[in-house]
Parts: sequence; C-alpha cells; structure tokens
Amino acid sequence: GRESPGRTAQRPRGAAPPSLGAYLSRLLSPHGECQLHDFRLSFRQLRWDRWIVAPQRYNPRFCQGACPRAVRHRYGSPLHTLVQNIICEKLDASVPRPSCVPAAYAPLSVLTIEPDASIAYKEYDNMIATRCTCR
Amino acid sequence: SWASRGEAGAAVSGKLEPEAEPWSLQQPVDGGHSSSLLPPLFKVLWGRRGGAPGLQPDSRALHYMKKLYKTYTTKEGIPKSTRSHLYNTVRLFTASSLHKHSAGGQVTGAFPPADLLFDLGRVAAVEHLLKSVLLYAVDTAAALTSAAACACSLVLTGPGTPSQAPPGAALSAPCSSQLALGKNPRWLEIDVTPLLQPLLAASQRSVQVSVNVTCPRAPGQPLPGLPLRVPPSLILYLNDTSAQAPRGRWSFPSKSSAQARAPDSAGQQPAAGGRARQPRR
Repeated sequence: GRESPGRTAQRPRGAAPPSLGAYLSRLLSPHGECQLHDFRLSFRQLRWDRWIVAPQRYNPRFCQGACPRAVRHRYGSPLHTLVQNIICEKLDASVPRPSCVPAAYAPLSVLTIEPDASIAYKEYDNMIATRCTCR
Repeated sequence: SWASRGEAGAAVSGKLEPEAEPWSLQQPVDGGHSSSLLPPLFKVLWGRRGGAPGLQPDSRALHYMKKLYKTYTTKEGIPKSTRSHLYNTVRLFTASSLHKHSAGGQVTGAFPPADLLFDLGRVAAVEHLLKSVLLYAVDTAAALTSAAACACSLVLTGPGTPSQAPPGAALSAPCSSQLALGKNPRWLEIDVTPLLQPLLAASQRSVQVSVNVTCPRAPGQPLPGLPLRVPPSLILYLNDTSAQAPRGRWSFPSKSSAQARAPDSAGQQPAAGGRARQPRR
C-alpha cells in the first residue's frame, strides 16, 4: 500500500506532487516506529527567560516509537538489542523490549545573564537529539 | 506551526507552573541534596533559586553579546559548524567599581585615567583563557575615527595595590586597537590577553585595570575628541574543557537524514554513505 513514484501519474490534476523527501521518509520510517519528534518550548514557559537571553525557543526533540521485532540496520542497534528482543518474546516477558532512545546529540549555545550581571555565552553539549536508535 | 503538540502540551499541563525547578529533576532519589550532580546549565539556574532576577547588565554590553550570539549560532541557537575559532565560552564583565583619577588639567586624555575593578569570579577553573579584550562602545563614526587614532596604556594588577600584589602581577604595555563587530553602536577593542593571562593563571579572580587613553588634538579644536566616555567592558574568550562542553567540529543532520543514516556497528558514528555500502537483497 505504500506510495510509489509510478502512482504520481494517477493523481488528480492540480494536486501537488509528493516530494521525494516525504516519500523516502515514509519508506524508511513506517508510522509509529522509533523516530525523532519535535518538542518546541519557549524559555518563557519555564520562566527562565529572565536569565536566558538567547535562544528564546528551544527544540530538544525526543525519540519515540516502537522498536521493530527485527531491528533494522538503520537503527544501528547492537546485537544485544536483537538478543534482548528474543529473550522478551521467547523466554521471559518481564525483560523489557528494547527502547527507542537518542543515539546522537547536537550542542546548543546559550546566552545567560549571570547573578553578578556579567553576560555569558556558552555552548552546551548534548542538548538536542539528532538521531534515534533502539537499545 | 509553533504551537506544536509539545509546546501546547507543556502549556496546558500546568506542571511547569508557576516555575519549573530544574534542580528538582537532578535530586538524588534518596532525597539528598547535591548540586555537584548538576550539569553547568542547571548550576546557573540553581544559583537563581527563589531569588529575584538580580543585577541587570549594561544595555550596550547586552547588545554586543546578542550580536555575538547571532554571529556564532544558527537561527535555532546551534553553534555554527563553519566557525574558525576555538573558544566555546565568552564572558563579558562590567567594572564593579570605578575610581577616576583627577584629570589634573590634562587636556589630552580622551577618557579620564581610571581604575576599573573586574570581578572574574564566574570564570571556572576548567575555562582556559584564549583571548581577552577591553571593549569600548563608541557612538558615532567620527568618534570611532578619532578613537582609532588614540593611544592607550594599561596596568593590570591583582587585588590590592601594585605594591601589595605578588611580583609580576602588575603589567603594563602599550595597547593596540582594532575596530570590531557591529555598526551601531560601534566598538573599539583593546587586546589585553598578554596582560590578563598570567593573572588568571595565578588564579586571580579580581583584577584591577588602570587604563589611560590619550587622543591627538584635532587641528583647530580646543579639546581633543572625547569618544570614550563610558567605562569599558572586559570580554574573555575561553575554552571550556569540561565534559559538558562540545569538542571539535560537528555537523547537525537534517531530520530526514537523521532517520535515514545508520550508525556503524558500534552505534556511535554514522556510517559514511551508510546505505550505499549495504548489500541489496
């Protein structure tokens, strides 16, 4: 039932053609499977905007979704993940299935006003999830 | 749209009202109290706990740092991977006290000779100085031109008078100036790295700066140009070597490529051209 490039000929007149990116995204990340999601927040919501001058908004993103029974290569999961899946299914259901977790992060620069009124620009590592995996 | 499910969810949950306490998320489960567990960003916030916003920085200094932030980061606040500098921390200090010397009829002083005291207590031991400058805000292009022709001399000492300071703590040198970031206001930077480096290396966290700027008298003008009436700020460009600071260059993958690229067998690094190297079934 997946859309294929050949189906574009059947779409109604005037409809926008599906982008290659969207097509690849659906092909590579079936609905509900482990993948990155956006979570945009404003520091004003946390009332941290008195000290954090920039950025005003922050998208740390998060990983969510089901880990497939046969963990695919694109998740880069170690063999242990496959073994844990087998243990859960065949031997002991109390052993949890592998979890969808971040595999890589990006840093974030933050501009803050310090208690002594000095101003600090700092780069913090591991502030934004950039890739997900099953572990 | 910005009102995504995440933001809307956080807004309606009420759990973050009236004020989220990041330190509460870092508390040991046994109820113990240890701020040493906090990563640096949360330590910053820990220091604000229950307090008022406190002192506010000079608006010009804030403007400069916002400009610097825009220069160094993407729209999302991510450090640009194309940057050429090595520092990951920049701190701007304003003088905590100012003692002006008597001008004594000196007509060539653009800014009255002054002792500026900078409290550098916020500089952590893991932050290593790479560069430091005194930053003057200059209002007009004419003043900037005049300021560029000025000469200055500096003395940096540790706490106390130079006679009480440890040998070698007092340094002086002619300063060279250069024009820097921005157009309005314009900025004049004076490199003080060689003077400040030994003081910070000796763990001096309070630095007295005696600066004397002299400008040439313009022909036909009764007084020299006076472009530098506001005391300067001290900016430190630092390399934070702690584990929380990013190291080296990196690139931020797009969302689609983040899903498509596979880490290697160890799951640590993305395989270069990973999918292309996989055998097709």
